[in-house]
Amino acid sequence: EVNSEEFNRRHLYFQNATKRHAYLNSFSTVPQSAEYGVNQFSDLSQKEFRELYLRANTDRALLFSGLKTEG
Amino acid sequence: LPAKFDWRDKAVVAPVQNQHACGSCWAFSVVGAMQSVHAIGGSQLAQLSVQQVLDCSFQNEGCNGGSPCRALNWLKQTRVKLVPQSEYPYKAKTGICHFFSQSHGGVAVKNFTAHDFSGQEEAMMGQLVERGPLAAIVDAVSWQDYLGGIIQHHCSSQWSNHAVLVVGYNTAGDIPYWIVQNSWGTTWGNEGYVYIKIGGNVCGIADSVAAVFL
Repeated sequence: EVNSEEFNRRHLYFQNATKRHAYLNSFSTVPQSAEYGVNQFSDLSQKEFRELYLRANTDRALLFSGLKTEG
Repeated sequence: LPAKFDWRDKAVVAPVQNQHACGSCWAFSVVGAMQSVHAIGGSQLAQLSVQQVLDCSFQNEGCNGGSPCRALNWLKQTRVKLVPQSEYPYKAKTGICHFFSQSHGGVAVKNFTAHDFSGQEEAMMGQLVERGPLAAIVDAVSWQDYLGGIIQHHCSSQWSNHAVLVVGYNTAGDIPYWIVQNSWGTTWGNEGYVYIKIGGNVCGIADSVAAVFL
């Protein structure tokens, strides 16, 4: 509901997102560069987004040595 | 190596999926690689069960996270056969593992490799052409705001937090880029895909790259 606590929180996240978009787009100077803007994740905080969608653990892999190794 | 290569052109890449609010990207990337390599080997492209990996890969933590290499290691050690998605559909929450008899049809992993290709992305292109789509982990913090185009900046390679499927590359234009399938649905990015500049290990795309053998 408008002006509910949730609404105000999400509105703040949305405002933060638009600031991020402006910052990230400022680097997109050459054609084909990535564009950043409003999408389905724009009213999530970065913390929420990370906790919901970024849950892969780091795998330490061997540096590729060009050898044909299996496994 | 060809200037551009895309396994989607050979109809061996399954449609983009949506993990929804569940940290299951690691399972999507592994199953995506298996589906494609199975089709490259001449089988009909069929969607395999991500939920089976989510529920049964005990070294991982289901919706709370996991690693493609640990999932591949579990698949290799146990020889578990992944059943069709239709038999064990995705629910976007961790459930109880369903077991199937060895005589039950499915796709098993015989082996896999995992390499750090940072500084050697051309060799990674060769691996992609030779082995099929690759499961990779990336730093996807800035992808929250991504709309499309080629990511070149502000995507570190320090801290991996997401898993994806590399399905192709294109070095024919001004900016060479990887073609990467994500698991956030087709309304995100370039119809569910993200393009990442080749060279400089942007987003950490080359840090840990796995190829599967079936």
